[in-house]
Amino acid sequence: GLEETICSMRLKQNIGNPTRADIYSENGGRITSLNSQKLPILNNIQMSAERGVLYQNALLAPHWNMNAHSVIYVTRGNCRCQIVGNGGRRVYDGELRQGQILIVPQNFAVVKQAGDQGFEWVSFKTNDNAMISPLVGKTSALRAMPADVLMNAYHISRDEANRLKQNRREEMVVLSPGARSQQGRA
Amino acid sequence: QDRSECRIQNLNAQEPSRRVESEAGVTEFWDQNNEQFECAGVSATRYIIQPRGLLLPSFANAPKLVYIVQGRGMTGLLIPGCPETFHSIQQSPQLSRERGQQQRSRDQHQKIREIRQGDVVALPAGVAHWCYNEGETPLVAVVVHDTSSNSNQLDRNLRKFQLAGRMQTQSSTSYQLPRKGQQEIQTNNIFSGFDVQTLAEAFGVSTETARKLQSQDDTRGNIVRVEGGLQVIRPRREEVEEEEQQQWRTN
Repeated sequence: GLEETICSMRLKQNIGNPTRADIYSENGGRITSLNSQKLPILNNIQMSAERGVLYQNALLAPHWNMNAHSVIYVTRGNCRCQIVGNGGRRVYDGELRQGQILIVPQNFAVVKQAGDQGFEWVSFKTNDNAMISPLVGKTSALRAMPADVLMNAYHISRDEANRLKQNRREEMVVLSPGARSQQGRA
Repeated sequence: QDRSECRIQNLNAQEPSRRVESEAGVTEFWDQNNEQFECAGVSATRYIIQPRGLLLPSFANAPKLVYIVQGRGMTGLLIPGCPETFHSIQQSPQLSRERGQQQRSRDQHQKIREIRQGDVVALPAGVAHWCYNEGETPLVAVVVHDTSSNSNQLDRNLRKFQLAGRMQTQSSTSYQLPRKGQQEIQTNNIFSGFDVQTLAEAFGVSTETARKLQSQDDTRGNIVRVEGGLQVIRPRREEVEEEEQQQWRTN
């Protein structure tokens, strides 16, 4: 029965095609994930992959990988990347350029901002269903908290708490540039 | 795991080895470098949260079980992708008065769970959560992290990541210090590691608000006092009890 199961198993899937994007922002960029839900063979090897494209100056929301390490390989462009470990220690703050690899350990918080040429990368993750927890946007940890918790946690007003929860409410993971200037105008 | 870590000649009952005081409570750590804890691949912590104390949100690199030794309160898990199922609907002031509700601004957030003495709460690795003591007595919770779990891909040291606040690093001298190595205690939250401008842009807020996220001048520790009590959206207790009674009858 091997020829019916293992031998004929689907072993490849394209994640470069923009039409396969799982997250897409018209001004920000896109992310395509490949996990064992889409490609079952990944369950055997306990790994998954992610293809990301950030347009000029767009941001990848601060987030942490919940259940995997992430190995980032830059395929095009550059970005400024910051990584923060436990204890709030900044363990990386620098520019990532084409051809470089950066390892982001599990649970370490990371933020990326694309440079003028945009930024493209592929991430290899050490879990077949890797999950991230974003700090900004529709599915963020801060948005999931009651406003009162934010007010008391950060010593801020209700208005500030609502802005933290709502200012990027329509966006998910990929953030378009220039929100601060929009905030200023508002 | 190196099995030599389990070559234990004697077992001893362990007391917490480090105590960190916050504005509204105390966090006590057992020495995770102790050979018995190393052998079992676990790490233990005890939180004593005073009434109206809020344990600030954090997450860790290992799954954990929490046992509520004493008191009652509420906790919120921040699970990415889960909807904000608790929300307030804007009501007319008159309707709010009739229902005895205060006029508050609208909010929505993820499910809140009430906890009380005897409860066990399971928290997966990497999932952030907060906890609030709404009782009249201290809320005491003992937490055991399984640092040897497969879901922890870092080393076996417990690593905590605060989403808010700063923890004081001074430890009480009345406690025995760790025998070997130094148990790691985080001092800052993860926002403090990011550039203020980047944070402001990511959240779409002013740099002043972004700076507050970093809690640089916050000396309250990881358990803070909530003046006036924490106001959140949740079912009223009477509603829950009525519902439970109805279900009992229909059964």
